[in-house]
Amino acid sequence: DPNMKGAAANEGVLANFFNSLLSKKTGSP
Amino acid sequence: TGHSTMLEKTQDFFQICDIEDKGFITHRDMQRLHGQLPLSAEELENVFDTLDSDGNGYLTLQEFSSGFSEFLFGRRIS
Repeated sequence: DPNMKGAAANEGVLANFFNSLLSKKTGSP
Repeated sequence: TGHSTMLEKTQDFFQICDIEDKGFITHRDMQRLHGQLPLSAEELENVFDTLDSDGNGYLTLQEFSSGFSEFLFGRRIS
């Protein structure tokens, strides 16, 4: 299912994005 | 409580994107994160489109936070 594949890819990008925000926040005291 | 902490975090993150404090995030705001976050411009576009569930080109705090909670709780961990 190509739609499922796209959703999974987006999930990864979203996780990447929020993880980056998380580390950006915790990176500064 | 855990819930209010999460809400604070969501608002924190939202404000990182919405630096002009407009109350919503546009494509342009998202592109400004390029260089601040280790994501390519294309990936940031992808994130925006994924979060913008009604597709109107504006990311509200509600859309943003529902995407965030999906990330926190809705991940498929097998």
